[in-house]
Amino acid sequence: PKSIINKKYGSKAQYITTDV
Amino acid sequence: NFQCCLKIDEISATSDVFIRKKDAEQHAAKLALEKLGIQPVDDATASKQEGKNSRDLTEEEKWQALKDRLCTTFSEKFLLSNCPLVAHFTAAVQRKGVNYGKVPAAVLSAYDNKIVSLCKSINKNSGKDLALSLQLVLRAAKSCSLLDSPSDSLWIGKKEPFSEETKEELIKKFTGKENDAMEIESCSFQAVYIPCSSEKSVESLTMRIGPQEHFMDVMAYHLGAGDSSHILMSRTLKKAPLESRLY
Repeated sequence: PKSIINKKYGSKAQYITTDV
Repeated sequence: NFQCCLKIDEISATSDVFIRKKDAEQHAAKLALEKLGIQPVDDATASKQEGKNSRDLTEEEKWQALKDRLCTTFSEKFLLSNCPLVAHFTAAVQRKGVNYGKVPAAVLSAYDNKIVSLCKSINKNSGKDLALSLQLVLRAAKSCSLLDSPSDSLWIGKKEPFSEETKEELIKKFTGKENDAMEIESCSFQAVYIPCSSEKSVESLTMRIGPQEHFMDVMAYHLGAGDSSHILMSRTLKKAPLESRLY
């Protein structure tokens, strides 16, 4: 799924990953 | 444990909690796709849809597929449809001189996954050898009638120049501005400078990028390279923050 998002939206997609 | 929130325009998706950061990101992407109503296609179905898998192609067909893909990356339709390489093409249409409209070949050989995979199908060692994948891309570009890559040059452009409309659209898309003034503010980012000589020490470096500069040009200056086409970039580094690469 991530590669599809990246291909379709590029830098518009912002991943904010937090250590929980 | 990691949790990822993925934001795309007005949509956001938050993943479950995972031990691996990668799994959290994949889950957030999956949820975002569901929200966007996009059905992911698995590799087998994608291959069927695209016709032959690149492994089934003849040598000649693989080279042709690579040339076709290179031409596609320069097509105006591709560039204006949320293409991840848009920043490089925006820099290309603002570049002055003989390299106007051209992008460093290494940008295409490293950043475009389709090109990466076609290069691997031609020579499997290209996955690990950045110079080899660059060489394959340059060879394909130099033999393609629609592309322009002068001999001894590490730049690739297209023979027919970009239209003024495309140039304006690219700038607008990248900056969000209506005019071509590139009035975005300066920005800076942190890098780690690793000298090739073990006698020199590793240093932390802050790179400032002016409103009219492109990060690859600034990096070329810091690396002492002639221009940005002389930079090779690695694949993304595993277990490092997203999109970290060695340049």
